[in-house]
Amino acid sequence: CSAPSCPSTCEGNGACDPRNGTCSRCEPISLELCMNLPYNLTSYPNLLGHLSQRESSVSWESSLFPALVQTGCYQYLMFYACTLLVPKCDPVSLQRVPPCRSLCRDAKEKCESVLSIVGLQWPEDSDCSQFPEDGGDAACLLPEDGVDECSPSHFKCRSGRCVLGIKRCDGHLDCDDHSDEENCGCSERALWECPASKACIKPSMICDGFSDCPLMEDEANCTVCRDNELACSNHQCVHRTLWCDGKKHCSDSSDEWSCVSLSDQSGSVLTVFKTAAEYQVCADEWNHQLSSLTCSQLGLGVPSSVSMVTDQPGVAGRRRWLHVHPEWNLRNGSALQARLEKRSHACHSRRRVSVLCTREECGQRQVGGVTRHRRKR
Amino acid sequence: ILGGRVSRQGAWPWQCSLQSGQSGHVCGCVLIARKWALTVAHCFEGRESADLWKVVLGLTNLDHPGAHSQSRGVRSIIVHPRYNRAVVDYDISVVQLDSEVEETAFVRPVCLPRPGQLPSPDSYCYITGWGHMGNRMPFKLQEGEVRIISLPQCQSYFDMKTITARMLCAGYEAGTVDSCMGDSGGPLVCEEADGGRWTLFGLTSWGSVCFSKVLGPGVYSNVTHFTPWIRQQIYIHTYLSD
Repeated sequence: CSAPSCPSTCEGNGACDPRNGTCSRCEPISLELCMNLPYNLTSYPNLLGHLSQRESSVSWESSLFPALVQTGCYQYLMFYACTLLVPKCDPVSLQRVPPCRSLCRDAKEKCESVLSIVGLQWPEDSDCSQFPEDGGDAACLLPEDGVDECSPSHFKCRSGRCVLGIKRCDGHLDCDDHSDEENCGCSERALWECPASKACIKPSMICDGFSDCPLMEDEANCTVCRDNELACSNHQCVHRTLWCDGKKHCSDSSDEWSCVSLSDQSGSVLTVFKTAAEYQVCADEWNHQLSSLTCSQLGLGVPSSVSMVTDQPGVAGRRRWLHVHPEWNLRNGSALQARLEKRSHACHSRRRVSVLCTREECGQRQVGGVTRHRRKR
Repeated sequence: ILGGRVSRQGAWPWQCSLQSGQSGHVCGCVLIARKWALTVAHCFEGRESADLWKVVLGLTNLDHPGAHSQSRGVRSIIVHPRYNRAVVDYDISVVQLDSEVEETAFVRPVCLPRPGQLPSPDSYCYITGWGHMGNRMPFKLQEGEVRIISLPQCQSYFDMKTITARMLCAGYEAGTVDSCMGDSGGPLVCEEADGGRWTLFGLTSWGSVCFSKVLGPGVYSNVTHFTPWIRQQIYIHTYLSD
């Protein structure tokens, strides 16, 4: 706090918010671990010295207690841990309501020994004498009937035990009654099953523009576009003539992705996908700047060699050709596909462009190799 | 960096310091091209605006930038759209600088991994940063050698968190050499077998509280997983800007 102690209005155990030296206010509980408490307002700093719920979420206590709950050492351990991590805040008095001393004592007596087995200590900040006796003048918290022993981050075994949620259907038997490995079908867990791999994904991941199933089934059949349209990654529909024209028409710009590729066996023949069809690039007006642009746009560095590949007779007539746009150099900052155009005639020379790219200099250190200092002993 | 040592000037020319206003150094970052750097998404929480930030390269001593340092403003910050703050997944951002850096012996880009290229478990790599050393914050860039840990083994250290394919683990069970607060966004790099070339495989992301009792390895954003996305963002912001 800016002052050694909080302003008088924070008398008692009103907490002082060190971020701005004022009395803290109640805030909604957002720590997933403690979202099933009989209260939903807390205030920081908490009883373990954490300054925010985010700090609590990455604290070692937020890993320690849920792991300890799995041992079943004390029925209300998770409840007690949450009264420390997210202490109750009374919305009227803005006072923090701590756990009762008996709750702290019971938890410590029953679980501290378990911790010592694994060489860990009970959290120092939770000395029970700081908490009020239950039934005294000062308000304090005791578990009411129906308080859940498990947190929302746990899976509750049929036997009542709590195991960490990530152990549910992980192929290992964690519950004493093995119930964590039962009913592991996707639908039984309100998940969606990838048809081919049988992997389970959240329903919210379907048609969200990101492939989560190995064969991308979760992003298939998400939209029905008209015949003359193609679907963007985010499932919008864009007219095929606008595809790979060098300007974004899909709001996620996916109509301009993967327009240029170096294909065929040598991995160097330039192919451009324009207006939803595949084209070869006629070598007649090609130049070195366009070779550099090709490698840079593909993130492949710089051109190491450029050649013109002559087509076998008979094949060239069936190909679709793109030609270098007469104003190709006036379109600064544009992608390669914006600098090429279709023409009514085929490619006079029947020669295609082939570009080999090589990674630019990277990862080299000129200074500071790990040299061992030679020092006489 | 816990358990590390002071690095020699120019030893890690891709390391950069992401700085904001009065705070000075906030996170690490990594130069991958003359106008592009990588860092982690959680560095920008609450400070998403590009004009709040600058990137300083060629630094060894935070307090004395020196003649080799170069400072650039940030033109745009591209946070991964699936960044999940609660479980710290997809923790990566691409940073576009407002102008190109000049490549020198002290400022150079690191290599990005090839598709599918991953460091092998139990191989040794390096982490660097100006983050907490366990007892104090350093001025000089620190370096530490860490061992790559397989995902199943890493999961065993973190009961409460899911280690996803977007993550990479490195360090030691005792946590003796580890990254810490202030190192976030900095590099985990491995030298290629044929020597001489360093590749970026990880960005410092999270771990147990590095000076607490519960130790264990550090968790890094798995750059190999994101390389196609990184290249796509660079392409979009270079050739498709409105």
